[in-house]
Amino acid sequence: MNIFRLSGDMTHLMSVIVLLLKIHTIKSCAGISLKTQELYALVFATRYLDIFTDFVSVYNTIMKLIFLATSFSIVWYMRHHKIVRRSYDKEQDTFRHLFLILPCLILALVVNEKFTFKEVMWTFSLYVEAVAILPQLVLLQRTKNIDNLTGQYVFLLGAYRALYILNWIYRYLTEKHFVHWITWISGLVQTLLYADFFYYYINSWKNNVRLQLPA
Amino acid sequence: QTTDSVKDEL
Repeated sequence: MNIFRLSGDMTHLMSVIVLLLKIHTIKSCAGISLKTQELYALVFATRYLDIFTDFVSVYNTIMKLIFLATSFSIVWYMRHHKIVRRSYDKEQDTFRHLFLILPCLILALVVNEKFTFKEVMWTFSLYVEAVAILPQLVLLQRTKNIDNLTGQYVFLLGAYRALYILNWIYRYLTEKHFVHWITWISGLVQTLLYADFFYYYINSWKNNVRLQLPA
Repeated sequence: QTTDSVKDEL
């Protein structure tokens, strides 16, 4: 464990806490893409298959349980909670995430480290995580109204993966044989997808203006 | 079994 990875995990945890707080306290999910939340639930469901078989550490198990619980409860809130679901923008949140899931599945069947069910599912979860933010970014472009909690959520989500890249560089430099191209490339793609959001987010923060994404 | 190093990540 290194500081980059720990702060990455904490940033990731913060992002889901911010989102849950927003939905739970103001009972609204305006501006949040259900598609992205469903993709994240899928990411954790397919990545943490070994949660009860391969014990890594108490920290690892607790964090996995938290990510599984938060991602599925956010999806539940947005789909079934009688008040929250009313603020879900289903007309605007129309990204067909099946067109993201299928290519990721095919790619995971072709490009993986070992052709076993667990390994293919794990690789699949990496590819899905890389593109999971797309419906959310599309929704932000469309609705224009980025309330600051949603902005913070997306920012923290991007920052977590950026910190993970520093973690992989650190581990590559300090551990022999730490070479994981699939993880690195999908993590890099994921972070790059946030690049323009980061640009506009930091600019709006610096100029202290409301965050506006270009058309 | 030892988990593959990158698999100990979240």
